[in-house]
Amino acid sequence: VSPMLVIHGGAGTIRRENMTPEREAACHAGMRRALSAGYAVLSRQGSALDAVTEAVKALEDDPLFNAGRGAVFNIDGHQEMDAAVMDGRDRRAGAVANICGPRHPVLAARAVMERSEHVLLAGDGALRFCRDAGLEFCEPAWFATERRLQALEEERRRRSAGAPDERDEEARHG
Amino acid sequence: TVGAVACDHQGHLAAATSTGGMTGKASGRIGDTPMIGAGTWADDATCAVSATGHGELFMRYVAGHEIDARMRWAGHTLETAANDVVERLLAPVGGSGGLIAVDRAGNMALPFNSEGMYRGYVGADGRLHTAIYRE
Repeated sequence: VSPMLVIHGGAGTIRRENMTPEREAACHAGMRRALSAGYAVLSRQGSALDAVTEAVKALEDDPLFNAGRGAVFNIDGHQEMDAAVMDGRDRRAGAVANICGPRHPVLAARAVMERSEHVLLAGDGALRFCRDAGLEFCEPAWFATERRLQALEEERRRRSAGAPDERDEEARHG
Repeated sequence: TVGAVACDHQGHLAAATSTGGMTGKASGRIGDTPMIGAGTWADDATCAVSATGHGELFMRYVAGHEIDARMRWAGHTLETAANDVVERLLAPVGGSGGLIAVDRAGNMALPFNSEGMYRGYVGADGRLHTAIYRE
């Protein structure tokens, strides 16, 4: 079988007319890093599960994309992240929701799949599970970026003014 | 939202998705990502899927599993099933976004109906391909 790895960095792209060459180059570079991380697994006969995990970890570390470091803020000014992983061999699956703390939420999802009898853990219970599993945690400041804070403030102003939601996809989805 | 799907040398499939959600979302709002079958899905018999976009609609239409079902029961190819779900199922109800998918033969599909979708792939030759808009 010919191996194949496909990634996405989200559909909340910046409108073409607002994209700068520098940012576009940075986005392509970030995606190449993720592809390289996953392909390194496949090229040494590794599993699809490990390949997608490594690719997503790389994207979670990149503040250009909306997951992990660089995730958007909710209306209360907190970051809440979700992640899921599924193994096609046997439909094993794991997911976490409404968490902020684990550096790589995808590893939290994978821990749920591999170290519990459950499919989805959420909130404080999920965080306790992640700590018990020995996952790496980061302070909230690690996940925050100035660009995401600005997006939140703009959205708060829009709501305060009662203006219609005419945000583009980048502003909405991050 | 970020995600990855893969087919390995043994023909096994896997999917992973991770997200921060929507800017200014309600506290406690859970999108489609952790909903197995909606934003994330994998079964060796059919496909692996990771979705991005308007999460609530991906949940209501169980997007990942819908692609699986069309392949499993209707005999659709991966490309037909994935495109139909994005263009004919989700788009008419206002679902903006896209998804990535692979099958056990290493075929892939990357449909989206938003202006762009950050996306990329690499196959057996090791060449990295990335794109943002409809180039």
